[in-house]
Amino acid sequence: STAGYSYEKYNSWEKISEWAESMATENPTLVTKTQIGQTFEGRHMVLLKLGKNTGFAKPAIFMDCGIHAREWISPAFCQWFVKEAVTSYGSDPAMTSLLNNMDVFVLPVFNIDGYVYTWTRDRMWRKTRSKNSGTTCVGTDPNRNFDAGWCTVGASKQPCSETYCGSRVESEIEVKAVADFIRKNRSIIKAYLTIHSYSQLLLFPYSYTTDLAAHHSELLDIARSASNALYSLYGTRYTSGPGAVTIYPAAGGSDDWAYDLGIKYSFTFELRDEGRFGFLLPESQIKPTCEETMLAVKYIATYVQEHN
Amino acid sequence: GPSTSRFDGVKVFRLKPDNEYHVNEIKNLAEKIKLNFWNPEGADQVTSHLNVDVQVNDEDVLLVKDLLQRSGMEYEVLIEDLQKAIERQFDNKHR
Repeated sequence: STAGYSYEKYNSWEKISEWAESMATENPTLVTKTQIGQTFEGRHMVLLKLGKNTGFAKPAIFMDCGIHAREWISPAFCQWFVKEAVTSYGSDPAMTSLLNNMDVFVLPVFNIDGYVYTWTRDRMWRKTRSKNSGTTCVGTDPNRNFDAGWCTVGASKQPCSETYCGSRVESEIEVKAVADFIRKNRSIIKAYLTIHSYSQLLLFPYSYTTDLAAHHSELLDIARSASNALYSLYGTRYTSGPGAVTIYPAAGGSDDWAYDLGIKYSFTFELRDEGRFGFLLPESQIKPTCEETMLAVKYIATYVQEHN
Repeated sequence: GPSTSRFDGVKVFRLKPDNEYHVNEIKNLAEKIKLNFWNPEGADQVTSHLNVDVQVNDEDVLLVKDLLQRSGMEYEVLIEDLQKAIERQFDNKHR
């Protein structure tokens, strides 16, 4: 049962996996659990589809959490979002309208093997856990492994590096599974959101080039408005803009790839904080962080719904 | 439960390079010793006027502090003991 589940603690993959199963069982008209593939170590990649069953395919938003293993606040947010969707459907007009008219695909943990490794072996692990030939160094940075200017800038060709881009585009089985799912559902996916930490940023394409995206002005307006919505709750300041010029150039990122695939509303969140805790954000900050992030995500979701 | 690797004495520094000399010092240091970049994500992305948060192993702390003082680069210690910070993240009062 999800009754005793704590959204204000960091949860192990085992708990998250059981929670996802219970969510789908307890909310059959609103939540559907599917598997989009397996990880390198053979774990099931669980995807939750949130949305009122209508019998036909609706336009959708895809959101993933936990691309980088050590960014624990990210999966915590995906769990929070699902909980909010289920509990506020029927009472919150914005969420009700969203789930009546669109579906939201939530990938609670993208890099499951890495997440498990941070729980059991090395809290600061970042990459996947795939083996690399010719070296004892393990793992690839999944956010350097997408087909978006792959390995041209801000990524490393060295397997021991934390930003290793992989042996080829989509070499990581997890990246290929996500890319295949999005490609397969390209016609209905209208927005792509990816949740990271930390730095308090709301970024959009491009990161692999300093060129501005074709929809730069609109994306900037959305990002600024979403950041303002987030700020309104606890006064947390976010910086928004295209990745390459707002922070630094980095190729192979999922948001750039999704945008180039034709998903216009493509955003990367970098959640709290600005470095005091970094990847070790205390559990006492999960609630306020998720509450304020909900405002920004709901702003974007509403915008997409209205402009679809 | 929490990870089995321990990080006693490991520190996280915030380096504040404000010229190309400082940038090169950080990049050179990353080639000499194991630095775990928190932000930006790697040595390649270090630029002047961008704060660099980097995890330094216990045995390398003195070397890094010495280099920082010699180069005149401004810095602060964000996390004094990473192991304690890892334990402190579980601060939910219901736990």
